[in-house]
Amino acid sequence: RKERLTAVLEIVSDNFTRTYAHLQPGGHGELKLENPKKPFEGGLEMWARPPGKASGLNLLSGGEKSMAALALIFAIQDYEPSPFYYFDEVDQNLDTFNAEATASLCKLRAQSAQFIMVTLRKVSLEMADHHIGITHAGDGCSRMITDFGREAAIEVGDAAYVEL
Amino acid sequence: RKERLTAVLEIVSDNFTRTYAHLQPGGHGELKLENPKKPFEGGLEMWARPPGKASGLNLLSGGEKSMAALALIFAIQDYEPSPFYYFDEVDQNLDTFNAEATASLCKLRAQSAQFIMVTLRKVSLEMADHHIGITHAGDGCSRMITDFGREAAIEVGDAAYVEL
Amino acid sequence: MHLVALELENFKSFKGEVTIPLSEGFTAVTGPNGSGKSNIGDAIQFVLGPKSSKSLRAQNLKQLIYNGGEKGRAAKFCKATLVFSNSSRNGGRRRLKLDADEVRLTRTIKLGRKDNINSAYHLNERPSSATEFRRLLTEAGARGDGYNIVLQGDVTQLAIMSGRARRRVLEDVA
Amino acid sequence: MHLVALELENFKSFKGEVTIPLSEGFTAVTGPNGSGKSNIGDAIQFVLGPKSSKSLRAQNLKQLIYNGGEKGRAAKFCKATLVFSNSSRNGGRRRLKLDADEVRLTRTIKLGRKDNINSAYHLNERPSSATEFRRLLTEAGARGDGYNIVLQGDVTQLAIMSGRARRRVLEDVA
Ligand SMILES: Nc1ncnc2c1ncn2[C@@H]1O[C@H](COP(=O)(O)OP(=O)(O)OP(=O)(O)O)[C@@H](O)[C@H]1O
Ligand SMILES: Nc1ncnc2c1ncn2[C@@H]1O[C@H](COP(=O)(O)OP(=O)(O)OP(=O)(O)O)[C@@H](O)[C@H]1O
Ligand SMILES: [Mg+2]
Ligand SMILES: [Mg+2]
Repeated sequence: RKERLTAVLEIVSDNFTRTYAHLQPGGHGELKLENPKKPFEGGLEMWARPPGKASGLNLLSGGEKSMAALALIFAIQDYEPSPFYYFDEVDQNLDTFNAEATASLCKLRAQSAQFIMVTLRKVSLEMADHHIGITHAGDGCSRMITDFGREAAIEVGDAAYVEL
Repeated sequence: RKERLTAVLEIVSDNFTRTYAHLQPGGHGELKLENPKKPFEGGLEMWARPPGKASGLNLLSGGEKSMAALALIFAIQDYEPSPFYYFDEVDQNLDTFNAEATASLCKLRAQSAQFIMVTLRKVSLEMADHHIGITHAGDGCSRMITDFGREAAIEVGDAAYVEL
Repeated sequence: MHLVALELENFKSFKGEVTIPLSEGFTAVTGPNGSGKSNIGDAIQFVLGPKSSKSLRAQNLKQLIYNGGEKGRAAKFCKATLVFSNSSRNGGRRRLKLDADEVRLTRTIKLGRKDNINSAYHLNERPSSATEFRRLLTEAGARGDGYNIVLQGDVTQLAIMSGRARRRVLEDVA
Repeated sequence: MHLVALELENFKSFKGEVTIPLSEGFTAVTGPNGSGKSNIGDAIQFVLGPKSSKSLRAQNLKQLIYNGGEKGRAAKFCKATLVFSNSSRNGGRRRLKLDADEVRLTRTIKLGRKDNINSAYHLNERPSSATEFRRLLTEAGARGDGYNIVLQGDVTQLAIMSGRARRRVLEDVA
């Protein structure tokens, strides 16, 4: 059990460092066991230093923490690749720069696996290859909007949703 | 102690119903004690029904839950009004329609008390009377951007932040 | 292998039959708050087999059946089908170990007498089981309970959870 | 009564002296992730008196002092001043029970020997205490621990907390 965990950690930790550096250029991230000799007696720390900052997870802002967590999610996905991925509003507290970095990493990974991303952000809608609009016309019944292309989607990201 | 809680609940619950109907036109919200006879033995339920939907807090979507929680926050604030308020990214998982409803309620309340709202959303930046930009030029030191007016702020909501 | 379509019938806020065609590459789903976007994620997990109904944001399976909204009639059953393409393109092996170009995984729940729920699984229209689904999907790397499905709020949870909870996440992966 | 300015010195990511002028009405604060927006909220709570340093997102008070970032030098003290206008406009009474048109509330922490922290309070430049601050502010309705200050994540927490936790929120209000 201990060997399995340390073996998995070694791979996921490398993935994490690589992906964090990709999402936050100039930053550095590491996964560290609190108690490397007895891993089951301690936790797993996600240590991240955004570019230009001092280090420490508890100093990170809301958006900086999300970027570290996203790097960890991608690191775990790389350990056990899946044919398709579903992401639900992972970009909600990111500024435009970070939302763009995240969406473009999804686009890159969408070359080898299918990515379905629920998003309200214009930046992510612009990067996507295909667009699906879901609405409920006030009666509580969900329906898909047919002929919902890129233009309509980007407009949604911009305008008040009511027009849908 | 019990009289105090029931008296406060009566006022806050009325505030909640009024504010929820204002934020979600056509919807209805109520605060209910799980155990009205022995309030300290049960919890306080926030019951909300968005327009056109069946009721129940656990059915609500992420954005619908946030609108109910915001109505509760305003309801508590009305019980004990303060000269100033600070809101930190309360609009992060709202669609444009709900973000607009929230920002315009803040603007309305800003006529009688000072409102300071940290936001990344264009809709909220457009509603504000004054704008403050904060940045860290890559060296980790926060500084205020002088001469940051409405136009610059709205552009920030639109463009990638890197330009800041 | 990729998800070709999602066929829903009375699943949560989707009344009646609704088919959502999907493509390879990067697909964005958008719409207003409460429109039903996250219910699509719940439908995918419902078929792939999550650890518990809690992760489908429902207190019990009954809450997955269309409840009629404010004025409509509640349905008595709901169904969700994941349609996967499974071609042996480029001469490689099929990712889902089944000799078919298209694989349909269907899960149905029906409201029985006294509110009990009957759950049924079908694989290309023939009866199947949760265990067969799980075996087939795990071999293809499409787990229902891994981080290939990131639900609303998962990122924030992962960022604020304790070190011990995060270690347990990694143990699940191992 | 309203906040006229926030004067920070070596408070968290704000190196040196930074003054943020504020106006009446609706003010929006924006900027990139990690720029220091929430640190402004922490500065307000630092002076108003939160229940604990945990709500200032710091494990201890030392973490509130500018740490130099990647290449700079850490400071040895930090200071935050809330400047309130307190005029008796329209002939009414002053909201803060102090006979001054402007009220400056300053809290300072200094790093002493062996990492211990000295904390000091000043009211219009004369020595004061946390208790005097709290008495003055509570009378004016500007509590440090109420929902007049809604920190990042508070809305989501309030939406997902248990019924018992929500009852306790109401008890605090009472
Ligand atoms: N069994 C059911 N029958 C009918 N409607 C249901 C059922 N279960 C959930 N709903 C409705 O589905 C809606 C929630 O949908 P969902 O969570 O998918 O929204 P969303 O599009 O993800 O919104 P957000 O952007 O706020 O996250 C709720 O309004 C709820 O009333
Ligand atoms: N004592 C300190 N000295 C220097 N920098 C600090 C200190 N404490 C926190 N920081 C820095 O402040 C930054 C966080 O700032 P803050 O949380 O205000 O960001 P924010 O603008 O709210 O971002 P977001 O939009 O992601 O919420 C972190 O990058 C952290 O390194
Ligand atoms: Mg959702
Ligand atoms: Mg913040």
